[in-house]
Amino acid sequence: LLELRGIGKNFHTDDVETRALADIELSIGKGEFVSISGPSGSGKSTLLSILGLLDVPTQGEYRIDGQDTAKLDPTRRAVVRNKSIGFIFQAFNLIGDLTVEENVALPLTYRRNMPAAERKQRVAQALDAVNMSHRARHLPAQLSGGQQQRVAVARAVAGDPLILLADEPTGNLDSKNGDAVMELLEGLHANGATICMVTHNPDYARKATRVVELFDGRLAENGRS
Amino acid sequence: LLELRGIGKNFHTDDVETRALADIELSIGKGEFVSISGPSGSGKSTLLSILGLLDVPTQGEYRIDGQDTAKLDPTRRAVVRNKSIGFIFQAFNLIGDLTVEENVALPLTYRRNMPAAERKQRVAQALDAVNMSHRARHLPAQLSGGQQQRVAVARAVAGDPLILLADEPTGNLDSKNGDAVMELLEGLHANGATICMVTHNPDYARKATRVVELFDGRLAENGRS
Ligand SMILES: Nc1ncnc2c1ncn2[C@@H]1O[C@H](COP(=O)(O)OP(=O)(O)OP(=O)(O)O)[C@@H](O)[C@H]1O
Ligand SMILES: Nc1ncnc2c1ncn2[C@@H]1O[C@H](COP(=O)(O)OP(=O)(O)OP(=O)(O)O)[C@@H](O)[C@H]1O
Ligand SMILES: [Mg+2]
Ligand SMILES: [Mg+2]
Repeated sequence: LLELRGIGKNFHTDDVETRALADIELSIGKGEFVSISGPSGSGKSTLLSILGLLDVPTQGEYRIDGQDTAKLDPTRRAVVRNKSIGFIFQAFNLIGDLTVEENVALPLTYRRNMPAAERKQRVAQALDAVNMSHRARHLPAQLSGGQQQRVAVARAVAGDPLILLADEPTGNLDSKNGDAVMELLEGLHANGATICMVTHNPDYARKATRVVELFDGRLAENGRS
Repeated sequence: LLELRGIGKNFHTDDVETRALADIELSIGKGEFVSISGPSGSGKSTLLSILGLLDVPTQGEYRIDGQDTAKLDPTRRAVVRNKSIGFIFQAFNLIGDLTVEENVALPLTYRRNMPAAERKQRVAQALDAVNMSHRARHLPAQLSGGQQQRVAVARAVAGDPLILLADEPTGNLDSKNGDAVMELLEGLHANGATICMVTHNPDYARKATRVVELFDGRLAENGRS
């Protein structure tokens, strides 16, 4: 269970303070599929970064399974993140001097006790699921925008994460590839994963069990869809 | 007038050759608005890079206003590009250590005879048109994905280019911001600019005067829309 109480996030740049998030109250149950939408700059990626322990809130409290994440030391935060959270970044964030398969395998190398053979198999399966097996040995710079996005999706799902945070996972994709990515997410959800997905695509937002809208850093609607 | 005759583009990586484009025959008249769509990896960005003199074809001939672009030396290519072509990159390609307004002003500094006052005014107008004036002094890393995209659009249109090449200019935007970008492009078109836009969004593709479909590097359809 993910619980946000009174969460705010401010960024300071020179003389300007930007309130990216304010007074966010949100609980996400195990196995829920939540879709997050809202205008450009409304705080969606910031919310996902806090949920994924990639950033810390300026105000408020964030608990994972009842535990206050502010009390976790950096090592413990990394353990929780690598063990249970998969992240699909809006800007893909692939590592330029690693091949496609090395990028997908990287998060798995943080998992203790995973034999090399299992790692190899998971990488192959994940690349196959996004139709990118034929480019396993290429570098990110040799791929198109949509191909890079598909590799980013494969990297996030290869480890069967308990929690998947997806930031516009289909933004650069045509409908056929977009549908394939959604099927992958829905498959993970059917297996019990908790998913938070940012999307501007209304058809994909409808696949979620709940829709959350952000506007200027505040929650606009917390309804059932 | 942009004319592509038998254009092909191959990429070589280690032992693999990827045919990104093959046998492309395409003429684009002055003042046309052409939309380009097709699956991820089908060659759309490669086609735009060739049209924008950012890459050279492996086969075939590309003429701008009757002139064979293969005969242009690098300096002349840069002059033609900076004088007449605006480019909105799929990955934005903003320069990280320049502020938003410096990024938007950069292409204008290549134009001879443009007084500083005019440059400043064009920058302010372009940022205003994409609702980003309030972030003029921030750096790209301090912006959301959609905000960076809007700055990339402002940079491409500030100089009122004769030819605008837009690679999924609304991919990271909500519908309100997406519509604002499209209005900007339609305004340029109304003033006589030639536009080639890659998009996965069928509503926006319909705004074009012609739709071109790419599939595995080949033109599938060259119809009127
Ligand atoms: N530098 C490169 N080296 C090797 N292959 C490349 C390179 N750039 C592009 N390609 C390949 O050329 C093909 C066409 O790429 P392109 O970027 O034009 O696709 P696209 O239609 O824009 O796709 P998307 O919708 O995913 O952005 C792809 O298979 C891609 O992997
Ligand atoms: N490092 C930073 N420094 C300053 N401001 C920031 C920083 N990161 C984000 N912001 C600001 O915080 C606000 C929220 O950004 P966020 O990336 O969460 O938006 P978003 O909803 O994901 O938008 P988009 O749909 O454009 O991706 C924006 O106004 C943005 O400019
Ligand atoms: Mg975002
Ligand atoms: Mg592309």
